[in-house]
Amino acid sequence: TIGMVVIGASGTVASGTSTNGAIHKLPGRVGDSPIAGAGSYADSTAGGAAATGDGDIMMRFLPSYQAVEYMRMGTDPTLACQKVISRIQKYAPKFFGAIICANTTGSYGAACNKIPGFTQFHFMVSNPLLSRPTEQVVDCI
Amino acid sequence: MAAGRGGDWQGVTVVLLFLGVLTPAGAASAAALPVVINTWAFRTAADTAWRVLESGGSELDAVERGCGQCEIDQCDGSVGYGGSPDESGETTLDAMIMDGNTMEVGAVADLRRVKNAIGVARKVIEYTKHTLLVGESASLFAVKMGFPYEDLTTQKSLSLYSEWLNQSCQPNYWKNVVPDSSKSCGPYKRREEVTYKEEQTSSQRNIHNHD
Repeated sequence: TIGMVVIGASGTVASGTSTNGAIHKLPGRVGDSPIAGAGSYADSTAGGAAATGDGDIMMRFLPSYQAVEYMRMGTDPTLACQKVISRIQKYAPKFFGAIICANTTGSYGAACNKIPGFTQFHFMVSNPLLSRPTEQVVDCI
Repeated sequence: MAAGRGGDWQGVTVVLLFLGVLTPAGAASAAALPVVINTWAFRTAADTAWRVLESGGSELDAVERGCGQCEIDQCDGSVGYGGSPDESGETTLDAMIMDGNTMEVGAVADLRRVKNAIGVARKVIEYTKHTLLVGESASLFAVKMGFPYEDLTTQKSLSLYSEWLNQSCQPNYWKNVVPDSSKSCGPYKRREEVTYKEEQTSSQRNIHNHD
């Protein structure tokens, strides 16, 4: 799955996702990616977020919506992402998932759930301070 | 009066100090826009979205083209055609795009035989008053919008499907069925007694199998 958040020079936010979903799923199964607030969410008055991982679990918590609401309240994007992951951890400690967050000033962050075989999450960032799209890594919590 | 003027200056000084602290951070934030951020190390997607912005495209254009590039590249096998075959061996696609100004959303789910899922999602915003279209009906909509109707199967997806069949359809997502889904392929029937176990969700999902 890819999840993407774009924030323009004037702070306009757009987001999106695209995926072929879980392998060997039951025909008809749909994950979090096409659900607003789950796979991604965008609000030009606050920011944007996009989630990736086990959609069957993550879609139950509307993580992208939750992250944007945290940022609306002034929470730093990294902390907003971490709070979302922590919330899901309480119910599904072994879930596979990560989320990226960015606010309308251009600050951004990411977080993921640490499980065996998944201890770091890689994501891409482009902005005027980086000479080219740059891979970044966060340690999972 | 003097004390009052002194108080005013103190206030101005506090304000100036406050601005002095905030301005560099504020300037740094302003310099950090625009920003494109995406999940996983999908560089070509990020690069495509960034170039769309550079060439004067909108934020929605950047999302559509960036994610669309991943569909073309079949990023990690988890995006686009020829990946993640379902139990019948078919690849289906889900995509969504959201405009944070208008809060409009266009989405497609369980899209079959159309490669450019995020493109179809954008058309849901532009040409309908709906939010989410699914299944074969979403495919028919896509065809009406001019998207090619084509097979999403590849040698790789066929191979993944064959391997899975040869491994007694393991792993799968069934529970409380007969025959035992942890050992056998279907077709399954529901078991009379349903048992509730804590979900073990980490076993089947990984960096190559995810939403």
